[in-house]
Parts: sequence; C-alpha cells; structure tokens
Amino acid sequence: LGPRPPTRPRVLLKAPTLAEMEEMNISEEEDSP
Amino acid sequence: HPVNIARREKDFQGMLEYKKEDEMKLVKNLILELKPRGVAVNLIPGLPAYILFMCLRHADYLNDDQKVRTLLTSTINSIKKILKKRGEDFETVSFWLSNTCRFLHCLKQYSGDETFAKHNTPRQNEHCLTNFDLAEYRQVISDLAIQIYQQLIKCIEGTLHAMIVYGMLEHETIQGVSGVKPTGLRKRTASIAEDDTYTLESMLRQLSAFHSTMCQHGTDPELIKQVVKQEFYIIGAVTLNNLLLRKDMCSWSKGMQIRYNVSQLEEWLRDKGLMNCGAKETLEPLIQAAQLLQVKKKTDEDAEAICSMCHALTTSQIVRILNLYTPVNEFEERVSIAFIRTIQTRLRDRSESPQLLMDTKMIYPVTFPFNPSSLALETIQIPSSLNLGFLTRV
Repeated sequence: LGPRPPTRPRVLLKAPTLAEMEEMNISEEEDSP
Repeated sequence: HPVNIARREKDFQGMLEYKKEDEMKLVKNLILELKPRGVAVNLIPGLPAYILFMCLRHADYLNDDQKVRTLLTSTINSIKKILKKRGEDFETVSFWLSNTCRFLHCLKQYSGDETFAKHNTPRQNEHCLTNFDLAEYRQVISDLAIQIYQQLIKCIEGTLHAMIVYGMLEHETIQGVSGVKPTGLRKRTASIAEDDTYTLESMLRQLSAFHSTMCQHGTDPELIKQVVKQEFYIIGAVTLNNLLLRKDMCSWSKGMQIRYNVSQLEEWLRDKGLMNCGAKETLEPLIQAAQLLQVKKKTDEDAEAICSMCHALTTSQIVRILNLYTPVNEFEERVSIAFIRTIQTRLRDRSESPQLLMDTKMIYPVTFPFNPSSLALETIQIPSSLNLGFLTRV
C-alpha cells in the first residue's frame, strides 16, 4: 500500500462547553405535550 | 431473495450523506424516538454512534464546518434531552452511555492522530477525518459521558438501595444460626418484606440484569468493571451504615450471615470474570465489621487483634459496633466498657476523620479508556426499522 499521502493540517473547530451548547439550542422545537 | 446489485460493498467509503434540513429528522429518529427495548435490541452494538459518525464524516468530507458543528450540537443536546426525559430508566441510560463512548472512540480512532490509529487497518486509516480537528468536541463528549455515567449510577443506587438492607442484613439464608430473633424485627419489617421479595438472591439477579443489559449494549468492558466496582461500594456502604445504626444487626449471627453474603457476592464476581475490577476491595470495611462481630472481645490480646484487623474501619465505627454488640444467647456477653476504653486508647493515635457513616453517594472518578473498533465502516448497513431512508450510503 505504501505510505499514506500527506494530508494538510486539519482545522481545529472551537467547541462550546456542554452548558453553552444547551443555550444554543433555543431554536429547537419544544416537546409536544 | 432480494438481491442488492446496486453497489458492491468495497465501493462504499463509510460515509452517510444527508441534507442539512434532515438533521432534525436524523436526531429525532435515531436518538429521541429510538426505544432501546424495541428496535434497538436487534441492532449491532453502538450502531447509532457509528451512523452519527458516518454522517459527521460526510460533513467533514464536504469541508462544511457549520454542518459539522450543528450535527455535533444536535447530537449532544438530543442525548441530553432523552436522558432528562428517561433518566430513571436504566436501559435508556446504559444504551446512551455505551453509544456516547463509542462515538467518542470513533472521534479518536478516525481523528488522524497516530496515537489512536495503532490498531487501524489501512482501510480504516483512509476513513480518517480530513478537514477538521475535533479535539475540543471530544472533550465535550467526554464530559457528557461522565454525566451519563453518574446518571447510570444514580439509577443503580435507586434500584439497589432497598434490596441491600433486606438482602444483606435482614433476610436470613443460614437457617438456625441466629438463635433468638431480636424482638420486633419481623413485625416491623413484615409490611415491606412480607413475601421475601428482597433477598440476597434477588439482589444478585438484579446485578446480573444490569450486567447483561450493559453487555448487550456493547458497553466497553473496562467501563463495566467500573460500574460493578461502584455497585459493590454502594452495597458495602449501605449495609455497613445500617449495621452501625441498628442494634439488632450487631450480633455474632449477623456477622456470620454477612460473611456468607459477601462470599456469594464474590462468587458472583468470579462467575462474571470480574475478580480483578476492585469491587471486592470496596467491601473491606463491611468484611471487617462482620469479623468484629465474630471475634472475642475480652482480653488485651483481643483488643490488639481487633486494632490490627480493623484498619478499614474508623475508630468511631469500631467503637459503635462494640457498643451496639448484642448477645443473642446466654453463652455470650456484652462488650465491657473497660474493653471499649482499651480499644479507644490503642486507636488514639490514628490520624483519621471522626466519620461514623460511609458516604453512600460517593462516586469513584470514571475513565473511558480508548477502545478502538475493528468494524469496517463501509460494511455498515442501516436497518429500515430506524426510519433513516433519507440517508444515502456513500
């Protein structure tokens, strides 16, 4: 198979914390009753 | 037999294509509405995690950072949501714990980081993420897994708590050992334990049910070990605390019964191949309390033996047990005040907290050792029962 072709560096995706993520979820549809 | 001639398996690249507008449908069908007891029973362990990862791979392949972010956010929030809704159901919590860990392992295994690729096949290496480094998201998912683990332990504790007192202390499997029963015991407990619902055997059955559910869900063996260690800690702590608060539990015969019950728990560990998970060691304070109920408690030599034997008990626990010790027949004596003073003097220099009761809510820190999978992503097929027909194998 030979050596793997070099890949370009991956871009680090900054992540929010778990709590911040929950706040971002405001657009999500509410539970039906 | 239907023959699928559309594409050969080797032509697939282990990705799942989906439209942005289908993302909500994806998490709804795969996370929010998936019943671990229904459809999920027949799935390969960790399938939801693999499906989500294969969708993520496609978003990464498109170099669409927004698509990657929203998929990860929706996934994490949906898992949190389902656990909020069904957080008291052991099967749901166990199912999402194992899938969250599998998703975390996939993020590592296919990250492109060589430390996580040691066991990858060349084909698996071709499936690594190409555009994005998701190290920060891995941390968030690891935090989520910790939350789910703690939820799982709360579920277990809630189920086991009542069983422990009856199974470990009240229910007597060794016939004729206790001699005279402490007055009032039967009467007081009859309403709850009337039909012996809670016995050591039923508690062991419950432990087996937890264990087999986790195995069915494909939970990492190292994680199962940590759960079992925590279960044994809870059993030991709840039993010891009840013993320390109840005079009717501090007798020679109860010591005998507890030792027998501990041997049954050990047998259970052996049967499940879990002798090396540290569970037995968590029972040490209880084992020593049971021994303390059974040893002689009269001479200076007895005091010395007790002090060197009971290293896992605090001084206040030892003194409490000696104070509560109740002879059940005429051949036994109460422990003398002088003997208890001797013990106190001998243990005076021990540096320890004056703790009497054990903290039954304590949870050992959990770790999720990396556990790569040999499964080839390109071979994964999605059962129609999952209602994910809008995903396209790529």
